[in-house]
Amino acid sequence: SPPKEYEDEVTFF
Amino acid sequence: PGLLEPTSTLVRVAKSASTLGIAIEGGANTRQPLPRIVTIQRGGSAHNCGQLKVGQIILEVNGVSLRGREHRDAARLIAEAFKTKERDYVDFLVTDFNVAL
Repeated sequence: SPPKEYEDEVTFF
Repeated sequence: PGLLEPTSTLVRVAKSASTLGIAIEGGANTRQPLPRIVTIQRGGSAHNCGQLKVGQIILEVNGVSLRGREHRDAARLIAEAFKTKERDYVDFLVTDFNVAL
């Protein structure tokens, strides 16, 4: 499974 | 649509502010395979539009599917859609149901 930090990635625009 | 059929909505967001004013999470290969709106900032273009909501899943941006796109790829597509001078709006196809259509 993907690493935790990747799962929680959020991008603001 | 039928009772159990997920519905999608096309929302046209005019570029009415200097920012789009949303945040997304998820993308292919995560627990949230299609990007989900997690924040709508007051004063941004999306907030001014009034039709996008926190929790909605973004299926398409300007007719381009986000299916199979990882977070950064989906984010880049949205950023470029807002940045381009070709259109003064961004079209989002969204659904309130957290499913892959």
